[in-house]
Amino acid sequence: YALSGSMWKKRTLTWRVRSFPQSSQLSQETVRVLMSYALMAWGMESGLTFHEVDSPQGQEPDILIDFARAFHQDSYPFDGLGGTLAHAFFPGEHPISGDTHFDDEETWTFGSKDGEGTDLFAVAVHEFGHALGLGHSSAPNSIMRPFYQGPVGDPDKYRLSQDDRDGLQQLYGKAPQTPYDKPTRKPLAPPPQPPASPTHSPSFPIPDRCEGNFDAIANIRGETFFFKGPWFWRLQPSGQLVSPRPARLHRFWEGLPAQVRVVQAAYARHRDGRILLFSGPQFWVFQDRQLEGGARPLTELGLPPGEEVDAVFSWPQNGKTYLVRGRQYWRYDEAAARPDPGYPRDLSLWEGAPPSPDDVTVSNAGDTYFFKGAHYWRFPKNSIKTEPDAPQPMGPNWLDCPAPSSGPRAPRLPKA
Amino acid sequence: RAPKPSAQDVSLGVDWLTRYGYLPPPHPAQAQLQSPEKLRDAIKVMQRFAGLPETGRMDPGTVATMHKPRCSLPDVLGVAGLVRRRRR
Repeated sequence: YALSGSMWKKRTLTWRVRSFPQSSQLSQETVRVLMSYALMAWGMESGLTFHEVDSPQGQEPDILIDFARAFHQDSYPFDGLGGTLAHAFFPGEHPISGDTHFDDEETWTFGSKDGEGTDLFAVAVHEFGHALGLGHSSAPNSIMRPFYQGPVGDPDKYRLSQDDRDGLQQLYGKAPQTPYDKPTRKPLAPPPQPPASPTHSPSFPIPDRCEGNFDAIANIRGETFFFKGPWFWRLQPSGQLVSPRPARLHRFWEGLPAQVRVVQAAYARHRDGRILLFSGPQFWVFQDRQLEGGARPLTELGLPPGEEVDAVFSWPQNGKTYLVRGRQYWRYDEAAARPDPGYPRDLSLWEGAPPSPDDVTVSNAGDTYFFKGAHYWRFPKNSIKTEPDAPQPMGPNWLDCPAPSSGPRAPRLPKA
Repeated sequence: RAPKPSAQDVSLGVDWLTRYGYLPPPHPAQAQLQSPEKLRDAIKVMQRFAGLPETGRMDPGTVATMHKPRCSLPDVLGVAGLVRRRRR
């Protein structure tokens, strides 16, 4: 890495997008979100935090972002399509310090599958490296190499190379460490919308997690995943949401067919840690985030042809997998790789459980949770009888939502 | 032997190497010719920086790299720094 010789004396920097690309397919919102993610890539590796500011009332922000053409009042005129793409000014006291300019005549893209255009996120990460005080690097994996190297992948998962981290931390030190000694991402305020990729963006508004009614909920390696349409949220074991913004289903679960728009149930298989997503009469098996094989029929797990599932969970007390549909459930023996005989049985065995739950999952503590609508029913470890105060509202306890206003409580279901 | 680079390529090279800090900027008050040695050295530094074989010549790989889309800022900041000091 190379240092420019200047750095910010403060650790909290402000930024604003003053002008947006005129002819790009990217919306202003997407541009803002990509910028925030690009800054976050540097912030998560250092002691720096970034705040987006709104209007130019009073002082301009430290990092002022513009899309400009040709000569634009600095010493680096742009040259149209190709050639120079962008530049940024190193830290300092001058008003232009930290400012970042993109050539408006480039075809700025995000998530382009055909390789057309120039990936705005990749270039923004590079330029913000300059805005923080880094020069160009010759290291092969560095984002600070001067030449455009193509897209760098999902902004939500992007991590700087070691060379870039070393340069940044030389200037600003390391990020405060969590108890797990892992870097964390904190959402910027106000929380921006997730970037919309052209292939998945069309007509799916971001749902409100506080409304509940999830399609599926699963405990995957200690984190609770809440699926709703083509989105999902993740709740860390500490009880903190990874982000209040949902992630896109198909950008995370690699290989999940595009036509699968709803995950009806999900669970992590106890015996091998594989993750199974269910939709319609089929399911898909993932190792980590990668799909293994293709769609499999639910008949493999002992359900009749054409049957679907509302909920699937693995009960640690006996290692068996339970598949719930309506008021009945099947049990599958993972060790023997066959369904147990004598099923389906009536769900009323689980005393107090709601029929047709949105999903069921087992917490890290071993308690079993049934979810339906905006409520949950807890079954203490080793018990198949729900707690007397069930159901409870999900939002405040699980999803960082305000408590429901005092109104009529969710009707209790009759005990079986 | 590799074909001799065209005058256009050499001109592009000098311009590119100057813009991105590998060659000192021309002095505004005097015409300046780059010596072949200085030009070769500058090309070698550029090739090293870009991960290309260090031929010191405007070979096709070097010319192609100079045509790649890139950031406007110079790669070698020392030249700019020297200029600032000289001006002061």
